[in-house]
Amino acid sequence: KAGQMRLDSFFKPQ
Amino acid sequence: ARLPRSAVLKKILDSVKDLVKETNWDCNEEGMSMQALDTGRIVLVEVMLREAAFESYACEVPMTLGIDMEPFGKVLRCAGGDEKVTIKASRNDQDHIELVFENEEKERMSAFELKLMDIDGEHMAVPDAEWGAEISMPSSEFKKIVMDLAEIGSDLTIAVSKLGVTFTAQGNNCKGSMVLQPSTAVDKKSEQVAISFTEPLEMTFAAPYMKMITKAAALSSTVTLSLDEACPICVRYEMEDNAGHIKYYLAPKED
Repeated sequence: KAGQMRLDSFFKPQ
Repeated sequence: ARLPRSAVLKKILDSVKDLVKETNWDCNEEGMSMQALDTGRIVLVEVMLREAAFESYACEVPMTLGIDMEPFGKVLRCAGGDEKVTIKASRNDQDHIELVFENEEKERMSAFELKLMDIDGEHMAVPDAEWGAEISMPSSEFKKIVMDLAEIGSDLTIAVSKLGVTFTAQGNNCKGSMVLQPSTAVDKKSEQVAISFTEPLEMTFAAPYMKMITKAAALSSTVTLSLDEACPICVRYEMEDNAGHIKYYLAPKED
């Protein structure tokens, strides 16, 4: 079953 | 800030309240905007209400309003959908905002105060992306597809190819897919399905989150899905008359 990724893998805090 | 109808605020609240409990609204001369992550850090929601959305709008100094969605919702429920809303924030007293609802027909006016919160807001930098695929379609159709397939299984796969766009869900006992092809015979732009892509792609997302994202269908008759291999999907609803938009970024599931 596929694992849920988090947005932290793509976006960084400004 | 004076909105001609409170319905816009009610719909925005409905579109974000399942994801975000409290959020900072940034007000400046361009309008009011917010960005927030859900606690699971899986969905990012951005709302922009431009000056054009308002009947009158004035912001002399940029301000940040920390709003708790629950009491905000309680206050908004007191407004009729077609009542005017005036939001007042004072730079001298940043402890609360005032909301005034006006029903012109009934000559009724109601006023509320909402305490502001000091929210340690985190702002994420969303890089400009070159999307591999873009799909625009009626928001009601997207909502129905997501709601239906979310009943079948918790994973929603979106595949874009020459065949069109295919939405698939697989559960323990059943599997279902729906294919949409670009519409050629529809005159109204809001009823059209348009698909563009560079390479075929296929991505999987959590259906329960996608369901929350379809709540914003109330704000716009069309929706645009932007996808790229191994990236979050961007689901964008543009409001009419350049009033603003609501955008969601949902992180994918990986194999």
